[in-house]
Amino acid sequence: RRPRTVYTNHWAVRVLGGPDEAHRLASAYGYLNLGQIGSLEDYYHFHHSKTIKRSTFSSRGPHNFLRMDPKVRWLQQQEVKRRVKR
Amino acid sequence: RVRRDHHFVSFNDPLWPEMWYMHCEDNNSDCRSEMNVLAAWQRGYTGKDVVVTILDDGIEKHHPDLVQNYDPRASYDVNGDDEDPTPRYDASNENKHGTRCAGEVAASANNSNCIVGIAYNARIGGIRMLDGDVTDVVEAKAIGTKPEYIHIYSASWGPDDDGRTVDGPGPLAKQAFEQGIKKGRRGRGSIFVWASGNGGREGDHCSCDGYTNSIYTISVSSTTENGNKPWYLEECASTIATTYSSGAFYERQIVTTDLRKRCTDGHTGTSVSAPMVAGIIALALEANPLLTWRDVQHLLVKTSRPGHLLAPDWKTNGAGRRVSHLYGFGLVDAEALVVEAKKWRTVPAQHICVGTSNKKPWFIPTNKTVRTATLTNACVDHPDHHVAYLEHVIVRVSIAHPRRGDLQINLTSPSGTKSQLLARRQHDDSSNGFKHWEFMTVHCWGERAAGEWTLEIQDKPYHVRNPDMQGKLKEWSLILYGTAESPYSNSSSHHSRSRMLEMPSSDMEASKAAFFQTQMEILEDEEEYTGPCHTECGDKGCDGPNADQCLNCFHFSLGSLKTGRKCVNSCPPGYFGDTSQRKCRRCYRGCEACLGRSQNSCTACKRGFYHHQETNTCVMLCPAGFYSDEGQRRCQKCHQNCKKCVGEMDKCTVCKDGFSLVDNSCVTGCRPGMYLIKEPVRCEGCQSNCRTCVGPGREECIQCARNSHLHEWRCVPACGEGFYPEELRGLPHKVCRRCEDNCSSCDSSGRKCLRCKEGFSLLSGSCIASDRCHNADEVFCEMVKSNKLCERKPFIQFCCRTCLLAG
Repeated sequence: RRPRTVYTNHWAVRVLGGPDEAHRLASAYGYLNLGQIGSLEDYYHFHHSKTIKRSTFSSRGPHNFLRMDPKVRWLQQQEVKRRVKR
Repeated sequence: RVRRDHHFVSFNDPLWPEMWYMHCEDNNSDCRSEMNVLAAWQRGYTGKDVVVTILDDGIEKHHPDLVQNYDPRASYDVNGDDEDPTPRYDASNENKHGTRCAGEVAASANNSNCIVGIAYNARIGGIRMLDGDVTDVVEAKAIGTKPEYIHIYSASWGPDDDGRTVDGPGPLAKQAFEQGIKKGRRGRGSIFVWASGNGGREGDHCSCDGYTNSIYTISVSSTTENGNKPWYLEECASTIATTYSSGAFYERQIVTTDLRKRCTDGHTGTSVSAPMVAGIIALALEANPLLTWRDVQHLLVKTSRPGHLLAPDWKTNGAGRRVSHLYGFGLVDAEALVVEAKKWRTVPAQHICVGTSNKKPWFIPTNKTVRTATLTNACVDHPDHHVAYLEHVIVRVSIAHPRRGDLQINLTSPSGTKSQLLARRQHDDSSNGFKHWEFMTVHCWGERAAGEWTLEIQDKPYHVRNPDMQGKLKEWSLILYGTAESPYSNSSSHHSRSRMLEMPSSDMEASKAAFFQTQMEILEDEEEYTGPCHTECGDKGCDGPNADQCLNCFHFSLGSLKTGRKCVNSCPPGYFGDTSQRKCRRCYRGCEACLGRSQNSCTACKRGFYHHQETNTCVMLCPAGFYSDEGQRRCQKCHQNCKKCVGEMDKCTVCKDGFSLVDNSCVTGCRPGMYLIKEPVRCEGCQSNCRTCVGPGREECIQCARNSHLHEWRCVPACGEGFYPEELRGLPHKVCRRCEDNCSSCDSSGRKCLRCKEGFSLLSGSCIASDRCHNADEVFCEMVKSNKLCERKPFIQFCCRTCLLAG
């Protein structure tokens, strides 16, 4: 049997307008902005503490409103990837 | 076997004598020092000022063998989101992996502790990222950590090696790789080294791991002490090079640092090999910090050697390089790498030529081979994309298949180099197929890109399958990477000499200076030979009595400086005598006899190749219209009615247009709308809706008639409910496509519903459930309106009808 996708309460969000705009958006929609994702400009790591931490269903609710915001170009709920040490 | 290093001063690290893969001092045991790390040290390179990090489960920064080289700036804890990458300690020492890998790279030398790292003066850090949920964000953060500061990233992990997983980096991790190679190291590109995989026993194939299969990573495999294939080795065409690693119980192991300030000989598997190569690359970057990420790959291709590594598939590619699916271009050679790196000039800009997508669907019959070819000019008309000399080659495919593990895929380059892109995988029962999966090969490195590329797909079931369920190649395309000019035309020995002279001796450590002296002494020990020379030696004399010790040759010289030269009376098969230079020059790949070096100067071919008399070339596969004559090793012409044939001229497998295949012969075909019956040979009419067919049945239509529609593999006069007709370029008929959910009819784009199924109402071209939102109140509708939800298709179900009706 194939393992089911496990969704987390973390999001990757592409925001136009820089870190301040990302911070504003995160606050407006109830997320915690954990900062830029590595060296990827405009990509931010958002965390939503009121979403279930690990779920086999992707979350909707407020996340759809974030997706609809004109400053948000892309959004992806993070899935757990099975990675193995070799 | 290599020379024993009697002049080398040993280190006092207790496990140094166990490091058989690094040095050779014990006169009582075999030497396995072909990685030539010691020789690279003797040239003065120990990784100084090079920064390496290990992407793993953390690094024990206070380990006595790591503390001296530990670099907090090359470290981060992605799991804990802080600066300290110390592993989480538990009873099972689960998080020992990163610390073990770090030791291979940069354990300190001569500190009476554990081992000596390959780059024992490099700075070492760790990115803790495997001790928690790994997501695309986590991977992108790790891969993109301080690319301006960290030079080399070593990773010994990946998707499961269980032989049934096909997975790779997500969109963010992919971008992080791209950013790294574009902007890392001040634009020279981050170096990503990756362990090729540990699933050998599970029949896993490293082409199913999108990390090792990426052009941005240097994929490293392993060999045992005796040059055998370890039980864990995965084969694939994207492996570039190999190091020694652990082997069977009777072969010696690898030693390194371990968690809780200990040392270990228990670090096994291919994970050893990635940090070893990371360490060796650190030596090369010290020799030449200007190397780009592609220079490093070129250097590995150029300097790695097959040596004594045992593999059944060693082959010479069209650029003359020996390559294997087990070991890539062979065992890394640290000395050769630093010597080449020192004089290296950056390769020309990378060009990318993206081939057009072949969308013609091909069914893949079981136990048969589907072969499809594409001819490319390698973007010669687009100067910014023209690829004359190949680096990586990617084949992007989409395949639907009832059991993915039964598939085997090969690619043959215009020079005849065959890469196995995918081997069968016994444990992979998935019916997901491949969706835009990118298979990568390095086996054509250095070859010419233009010409005919052939993709072969075989479906060989492990178990009995439903014969009606056939696989389908839906789409494939080629992506060629390489350069417009020869990558090595810029190389200059002058460059290396001037750089060597620039290095002030005061900058060298005492130990490095000692190495230089040692080597100089060895050179000075040589004495002049005064005895007789071999009869094939020329007038300049010799250094000894053998044919490989001549200073010049009477007839021809055979071999190269690197592999060793000797004088011969005549050139062996596969070579021709260049009388002006008195050298045996290699014929083009596959030629047994030739008149010159070019591809079209062959007069006879080696076993496995066939002589094409019209072009004087040797090919592994005869082109369409010819068959392979095994006895004469020639491509012979097929019968004039055949498009393809096999074994004999009139044993046709595919006919030219207007002919039909009957018992291996091509006979005059039936006109459109008819099909051929073999006994007695006659034509019968197809179903009325068929334009062409292979039989009388409704499902034996190949193409539908102009006014009919293809609906679920049948030709019908009109599409059924919930479907709409779509025109496809190149097809005379329309194809029925499914409308959006809940539509009973829709417009020609398929996106706008015209009528809805029962229980649904039509609203703005979508069908929404009629019984939604009984309780939507004024406040709720105001929120829907103010957010303009009804203007967005995903939210059209969101009480829009109720709220609109309510005004």
